[in-house]
Amino acid sequence: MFEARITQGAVLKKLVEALKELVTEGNFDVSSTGLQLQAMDSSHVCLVSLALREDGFEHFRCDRNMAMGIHFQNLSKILKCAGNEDTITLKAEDNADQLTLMFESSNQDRISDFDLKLMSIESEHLGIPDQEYSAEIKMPSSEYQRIVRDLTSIGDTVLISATKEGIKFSTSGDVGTANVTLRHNTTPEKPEEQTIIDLKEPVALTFALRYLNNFAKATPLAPVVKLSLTKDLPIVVEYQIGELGAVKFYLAPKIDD
Amino acid sequence: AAGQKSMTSFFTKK
Repeated sequence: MFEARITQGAVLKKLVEALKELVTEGNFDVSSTGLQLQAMDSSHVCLVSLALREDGFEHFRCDRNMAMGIHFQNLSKILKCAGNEDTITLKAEDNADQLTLMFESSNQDRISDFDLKLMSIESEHLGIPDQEYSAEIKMPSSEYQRIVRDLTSIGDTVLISATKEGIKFSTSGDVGTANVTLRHNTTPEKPEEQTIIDLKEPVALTFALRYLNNFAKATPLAPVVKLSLTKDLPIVVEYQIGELGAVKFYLAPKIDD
Repeated sequence: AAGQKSMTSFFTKK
C-alpha cells in the first residue's frame, strides 16, 4: 500500500493550485524514495517536473511502485475542502482505482476523508539530463511574479538576456515597450531577498509570457525562484519547496521560423 | 513568426 502524511497540508493545496491550469492530468509516480510527477501541457511546449522526497513527509510508506493517474482540477476540488492548518494523509491500496485523502484539523477535533477517482494515463517519461547552464539566476519569487505579470500586460513574448550587467526582461506590444533589469544584489541580509546571478556566458532567449506567468502560480510555495538559461534550450523555472522537494517548470524558447 | 519546439525535441523518451 501507499501512505504519505504531511503536517503542512497547505503545501499540497498550493502545489495543486500551481499545476492545475498548466497540466490537466498526470501520474503521481510513487516509490519508496518519494512522489514524482512529470507532465506536459496540452501543446507540449512546457513540462512540469515535481519531486517530493520520502523524508520530507512526516510518514511515508510505499510497498510497491505505482502510477496514480490524477485529474488535477478534481484533486483541487477535494483539496479546497482541506483547512490551511490541516494535516493531510494520502492513502491508496496497491493497484487501487482511488486515492483517499484524509484531512485532520490541527487540534484533531475534525477528521474528514475523500476518495478521488484515479485515471489510467499513458504517459511517456522524458529523460532530462543534469547539465550546466550558461546563466543561473536566483531572485525573490515575488519579484519574478511581478515582472512577468507586468510584462504580460504589455506584450506576448519576453526576451530574457543575462549579461554581467544583470538580467534584463524586455517586451513590446501595441502600447509600446518595456524593459526591467535586475542587478546582482547580495546587499539584503536575508538570502531570499537577494538577486544572485551566476553567469558562465551571456545568453539571450525569447519565451511566451503566458507560460512564464502561469509558472508564477507556484510563488506561494517558495520565497526564492531559480531561472536557468542556456542558448537554444528550455528555460528552467525552479521552486524549492522547503525540505520536501522541488517543482521545476521547463519552457521551450521561441525560435524564428 | 516565431514558433516553439515540443519538449520531446529537447529531451529524449526514457
